[in-house]
Amino acid sequence: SLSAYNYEVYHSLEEIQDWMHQLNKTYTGFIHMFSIGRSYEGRSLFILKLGRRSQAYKRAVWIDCGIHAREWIGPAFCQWFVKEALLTYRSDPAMKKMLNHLYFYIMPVFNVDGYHFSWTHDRFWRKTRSRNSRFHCRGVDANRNWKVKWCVEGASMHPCDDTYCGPFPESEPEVKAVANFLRKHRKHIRAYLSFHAYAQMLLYPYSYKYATIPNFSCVESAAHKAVKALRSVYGVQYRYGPASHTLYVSSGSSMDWAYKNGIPYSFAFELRDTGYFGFLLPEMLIKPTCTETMLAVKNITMHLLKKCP
Amino acid sequence: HLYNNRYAGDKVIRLLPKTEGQVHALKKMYHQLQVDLWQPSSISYVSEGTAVDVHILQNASQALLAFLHEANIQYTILIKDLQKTLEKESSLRTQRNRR
Repeated sequence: SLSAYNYEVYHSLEEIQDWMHQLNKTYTGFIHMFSIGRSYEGRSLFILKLGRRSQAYKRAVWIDCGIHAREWIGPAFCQWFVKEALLTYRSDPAMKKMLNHLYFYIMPVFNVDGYHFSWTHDRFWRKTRSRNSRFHCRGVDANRNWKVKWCVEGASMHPCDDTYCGPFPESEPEVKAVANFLRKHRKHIRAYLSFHAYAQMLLYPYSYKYATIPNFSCVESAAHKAVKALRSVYGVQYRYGPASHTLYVSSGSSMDWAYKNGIPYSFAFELRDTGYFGFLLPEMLIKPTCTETMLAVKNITMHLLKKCP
Repeated sequence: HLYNNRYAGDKVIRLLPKTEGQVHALKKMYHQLQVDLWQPSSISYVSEGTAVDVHILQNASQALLAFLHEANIQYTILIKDLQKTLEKESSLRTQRNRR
């Protein structure tokens, strides 16, 4: 049951997958678990389709966490989101509306191989775990491997670097699997949200160039309201804006790719903190971080449902 | 010990290069000492006024600190001993579970 699982600790990959299986068995009216492929090391890439089952056509929101292995607060938030959605469906009119009108495709751990490796060997691993035939270094930066101005800016061609873009776009099976899924379902996926850490930012396209997106007005408005709502919980400040201005220019990111491929509302969160703990955000901060972020995500979703074309 | 105690004595240091010369020196040092960059994600993003968080191995931290003093680069030690921080968090979790 939801109450038997501890959402205020970090969980290993196996624990997260067991949790997903349990939810799939228990909440059949709201959860459907499926796999979109396998990782480099052969692990299943599980997705939770969350929303009230309906025969009617429903649009969807995609949420992924854990593209970078060491950013553990990401998968913790994905689990928190699912828990909150199921727990508050009856009591929260906004959540009820969200789950009635939309499906959420949630990928709690994108980079399953890297995440597992960060639990067992190297806590600060970032990349995937694919091998390179010419170098002893492993892994590709899964957020530089998408086909959008691939490897032009802010990415490295060298396999030993942490921002290695890969031998070619979508070389990583994890990236390819998600890209295939999003391509197939892009007509009804309305928003793309990706969760990273750390910087306390809410970013939108473009990351690969200094330019304004055509639907800037609605996206900026959604981001502004989300950050304001987030701050209202514990007073934590998040910066927001186009990734190229707010963070740095980088090409090959999933957020830019999703936008370019027809998902009109594409965001990337950089969760807590700003460096005091960095990737080692203590477990006692999981709850406040996820609580404030939950409000931001609900805000974005409701704004997109009501106010954006 | 978690992770076979591999992070014993490792530090996380925030650097703040203020001049172009300091940025250049930092980029050169990065390639020599092979630090793990926490933020930004690539050394190419480092510019004047950018906060740079690096994870440095225990046996390289003296060399890094000496370099920072010599180059007059402002820095703060964010995490004094990564292994201790990891172990402390783990023991806190054990205590919470017992409670």
